[in-house]
Order: sequence, then C-alpha cells, then structure tokens
Amino acid sequence: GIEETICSAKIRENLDKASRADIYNPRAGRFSTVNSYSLPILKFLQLSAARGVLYRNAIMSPHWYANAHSIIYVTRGDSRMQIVNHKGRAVFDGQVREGQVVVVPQNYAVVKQAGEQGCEWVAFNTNDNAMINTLSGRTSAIRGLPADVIASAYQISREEAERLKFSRRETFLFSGSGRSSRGRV
Amino acid sequence: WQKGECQIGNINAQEPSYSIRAEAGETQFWDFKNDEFQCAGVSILRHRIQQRGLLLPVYHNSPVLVYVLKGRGIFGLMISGCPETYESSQQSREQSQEDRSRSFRDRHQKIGESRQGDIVAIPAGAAHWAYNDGQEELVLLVLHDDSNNANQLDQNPRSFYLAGNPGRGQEQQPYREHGSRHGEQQQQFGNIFRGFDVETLAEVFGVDEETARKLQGHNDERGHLILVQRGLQVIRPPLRGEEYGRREEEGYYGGRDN
Repeated sequence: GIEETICSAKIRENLDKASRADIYNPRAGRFSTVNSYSLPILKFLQLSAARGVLYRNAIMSPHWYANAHSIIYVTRGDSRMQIVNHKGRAVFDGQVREGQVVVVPQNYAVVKQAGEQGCEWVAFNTNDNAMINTLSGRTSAIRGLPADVIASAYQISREEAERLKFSRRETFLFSGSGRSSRGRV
Repeated sequence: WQKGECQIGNINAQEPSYSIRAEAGETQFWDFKNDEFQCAGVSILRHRIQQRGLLLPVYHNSPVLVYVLKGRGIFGLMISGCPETYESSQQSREQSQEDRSRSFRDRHQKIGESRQGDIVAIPAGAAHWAYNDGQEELVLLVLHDDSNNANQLDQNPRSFYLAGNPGRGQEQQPYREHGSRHGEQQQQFGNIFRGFDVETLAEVFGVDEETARKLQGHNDERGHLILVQRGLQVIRPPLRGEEYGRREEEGYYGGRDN
C-alpha cells in the first residue's frame, strides 16, 4: 500500500497566490501559512512554512512562535526587524534586505516594519503546526488580559488599559508615518 | 550534558538555592544546574504571593505544571486566537447616566480559580498570570519541563515577561554561594516590550508614546509580583455556592417564575 499512501502523498503547495492568504489587509499586506493540516506530509517532516508580504512601511504586529524556531529569508524589499529575548534585550534591531536570512529563536518576540519598497519573505518553521502569538491586535495576549490586570501591571488608568486593548484589531498594520528611525545592529 | 546521561552517584534532598523578592512576595528557585535536575531535564521554583499580589503576565520556553501548595487565587491563560468569552453585561435601562459613566466594560479570555491541591497545566509559550484573592499567602510550586519536545531552545529555563521590570527592585537572597550567580543574571531582566522602540510600540498599539513607554516598565521597581492595592476587578462567574444561593433568592428554584 505504500504507493497509495507515501508515494502519492501531496508534496506541493503554492504559497504565493494572494487569493489563499490566511491574513489579509488591503492596505498593509498578507500572510499565508502551510502546515500539516494543509499539507499532511509536513507532519512527518515536523516543519512548516509561511509567506509574508508587507506593503510600504506596513507593520506586522509583535509576535512570538510558541513552539518553533523561525528561519526568515527576505525575497524582496527590506524590513526593519526587532527581535527581543527573555531579558527584554533587543538581540537584533536592524534592516534585513533581500537575500538575507534571520533566525528567530522560539519564544523570542519579533516585530517587522517594511521599508519604502515593501517587504516579502518566506519563513521556515521547525514545527509542523507552528503557533503564533501576537502581542497586539484582535487575537493578542494583551487583548485576552482583563483590563484591570493591564492597568495594574503597567501602572496606567483603566481608560488607557482599554485603549491599549482595543485600539488596534489588525495583525498587519498600515502605517502612514513610515519609519522615522533606522535600526541598529 | 547529554540528555539521558544521568551518571549520578549520589542523590541529595534539595532546598531552594536562591530567591528573588518583589513587592508582593518572593520566588524561590532550586538550582537547575544541579545534576539531578539536569538529569531529569526539569527546573523547579516556588512562588510565595501575598494577599492581593499579582504575578505579572509571563510565558516560558517549556510546558509548566503548577501545584497549589497553599491558599487560593485566580489565574488566566492567554491562548492566541481564543475569543474573549468573559464579558461585561449590557447596561441595564435603569442605570443612571452617572453610573453609566462610572461603569467600565471589558472582555477577556477565560479565568480560572485555583485552591490548595489543584494542578494547573500551562502549555509552552502560553502567556499566563495569577492573582492571590484569598485571605492568606498563595504558594505555588512550579515545575518547568525544560527537556520537553515542545522546547526547542536549550534546557535553560527562560521566562518572557509581558509587563513590569523583573530585574528592578528585586533583592536576590542566595541561600548558597553559587545561587547568587543566577540572582545577578535576574538583575538584568526587563519585560519583552523593552526590546522594542517606543515609536513602534505606540504605532502597533495605537496609543501615545507615553503609554507605550509605560509598557516597557523602565521605572517600575515592584518586580514580577506586584501588589494591587484596591484588589483586582475582573469578570468571572460567582463561586458555585454563591451562585446557587443567589439563584435561590431570585426564585430560580423556588417556583415563583416560570
């Protein structure tokens, strides 16, 4: 039965098609993932992949992968990336250009902001069902916290806590302001 | 040290080797570099949280099991993508304008209650918090399974705080000489927002830069366990006994209403 199972397993999935995007914001960009649910052979490989497109100056909100390292290769344009470790220290804050690779270790928090030409990348994740956690936006950890926990934790008013939770819904953010400061490495 | 190589000739009963104090309690750590813990691939610590003390939101690089040694509290686990199913109710028609302006509507993810004897399981990378709403100290014994397959980093336990300034205002108290090394490392810690620039934070949260700066907690000297002076206000169901009691008063079981 091998020819009916392994040999005939689907091993290809196109991630570039804009129409299959999992996250899409017409002003900011899109994000597509392929994991063992959409391509079952990845369960054997214990790997998954993602394709991201950020338009000019757009931001992908801060996030971390709970169960995977992420190896990012920029296919077009450039992006400022900030990567933060468990000590709250930026272990990377700089531009990543086309053709460059950045490794984001599991649990490290990362934020991306595209440059003037936008940014496209492909990411390989070391888990067949890599799980992303965002820090801002509709599905974020901050949004899941009670407002009073936020107010107490950050020493802000409940009104500020409410703004912090609900001001932004998106994962991909349009930024009209562009980048005012360049990263440092 | 290779996983599975547990060449231990002698096993000792272990006491905590150092502690970190914070505004609302302290956390005591066993030395994870110890041979036995390295062999088992785990690390262990104990939070002692005072009344109205809040363990700031944090996630770890490994799955965690918590046992409630003493006291009671509430906790929240933030799983990305899960809905905020605990919501304030709609304001009633009778509510005055003044009440309405005072009232605050919120919604957040599910909250759990824990008391002595409970085990709480927390997946790797899932942010969580805990609060002591009881009348006595809340003591939590916490096991990190650092060698679990879910952890793809090395076997060192790592805590990623989402708030506060875990390195500030903390006085490490080495019980043994080698414990102080870890305490000094803790002094350098900050929350993960500190690694991002203020302008980016303001942009992604849609707030002003002053609020964004507060996220970084630079001047916060309370540590990782903070005191909520007025008590924490969250949305949660009443305790079972209280719920039944109220329902009876309201006639749910009294046959007054259909």
